[in-house]
Amino acid sequence: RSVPLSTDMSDEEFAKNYLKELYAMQEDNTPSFGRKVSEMSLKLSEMQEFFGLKVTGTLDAETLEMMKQPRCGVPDVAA
Amino acid sequence: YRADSSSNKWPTNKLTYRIENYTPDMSVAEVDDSIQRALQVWARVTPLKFTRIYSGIADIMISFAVGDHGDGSPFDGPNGFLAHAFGPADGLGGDTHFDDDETFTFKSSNGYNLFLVAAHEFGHALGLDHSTDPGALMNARYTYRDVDSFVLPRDDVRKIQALYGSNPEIPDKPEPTPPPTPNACDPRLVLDAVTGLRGETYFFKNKFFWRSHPQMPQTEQFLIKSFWPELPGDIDAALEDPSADLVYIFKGQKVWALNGYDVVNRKSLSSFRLPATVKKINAAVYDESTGKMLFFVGKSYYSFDTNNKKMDKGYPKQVEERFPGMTGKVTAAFQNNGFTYLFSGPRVFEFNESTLMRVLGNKHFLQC
Repeated sequence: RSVPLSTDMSDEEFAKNYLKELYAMQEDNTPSFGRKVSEMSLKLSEMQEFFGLKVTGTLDAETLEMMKQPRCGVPDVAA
Repeated sequence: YRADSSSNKWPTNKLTYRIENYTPDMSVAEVDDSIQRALQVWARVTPLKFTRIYSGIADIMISFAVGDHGDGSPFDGPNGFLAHAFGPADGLGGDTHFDDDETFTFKSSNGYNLFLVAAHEFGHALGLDHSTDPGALMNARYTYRDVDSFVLPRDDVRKIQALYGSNPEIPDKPEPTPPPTPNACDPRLVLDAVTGLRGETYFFKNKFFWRSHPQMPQTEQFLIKSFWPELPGDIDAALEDPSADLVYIFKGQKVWALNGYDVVNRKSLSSFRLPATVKKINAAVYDESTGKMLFFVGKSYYSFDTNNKKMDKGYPKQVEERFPGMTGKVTAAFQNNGFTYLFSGPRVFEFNESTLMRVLGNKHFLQC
């Protein structure tokens, strides 16, 4: 079950911070011409695969719920 | 922290630890005891020895901190990240920090149990990564489990012993067998119980359950205690009474009534008017077409009228009378889309009313 967050961040902003912290997602400041898949989508896929969720590469409700569960602050993948 | 575990271990089996400060949530003695027991979780299955020091630099420096505490990985306030630890190395290596914006507890399931959080973090401090096994202590998600009967799961034992080897000392009493996480692909898998819950189906086995949503192809596996901390493992039976939005969980003479994630009532098996000779049931199902609860005991079953709150007359009857072809003991049961599914060991018998339609395996329901 999800745990309420003490934050005013939007879900997408929250997800970005989660992926930066735990999946080594870089801040994307460059234009994305020619990129077929965004890094956020790739990192979401990594996270969904790790937790055995349906791998969609998108921020669905199930993935967000998983992100909001209490957890260890150590990354799931190598930095 | 580096995830390259194969080279990420301490070069010695003799490690020191120091508790630098304390959380106000617990007494000093409770923190000391929780930390010591959390380290022993790993010491019991390896040659590792932990010695506490009270000054100077220890291999594992333990502290409680909030927000930005100077290691480049700030904590985030209540919930979210609970703690973190650095893998084996000099300096920060091995150090373990707890987010003191959390409420830590000694024995209770309210708040976050310090022993469980610490045991997980010390796994990192010794060189372990997160595990994808939902039953593993090293799974990234915090899950409350019974602290008094805690036994390090098999996945964690295998991984820590791959780094440090097993404990060469013969213990005074044999260690309990590490509990494995049930595998949906095991053809010999015999489920404990199956029930619906608000449109989803829950399949119970030992301390775990799989959760299946009709619109989702995947089934997820969880520890029972992660949803209902009060419930035991190894349950006998479960059924949903959708008209009352209640799920009943049976173990021996005890019955728990659940409304979603809340335990709303505790009853005894006798409250269902079963004879006193019935000490436990093997399976149960709510028949939506009749409003009856069917309780399976061996090769017989009882029928309980939920409207009149009494046992129907003429029971027990042989299961095969109502479900021809069902000759074995019913070990689990549930209804879905008008079909009744009776589990007997690893086989599942699908009935439409009293007609046997198919004989299936667990894989029909569980993703493998």
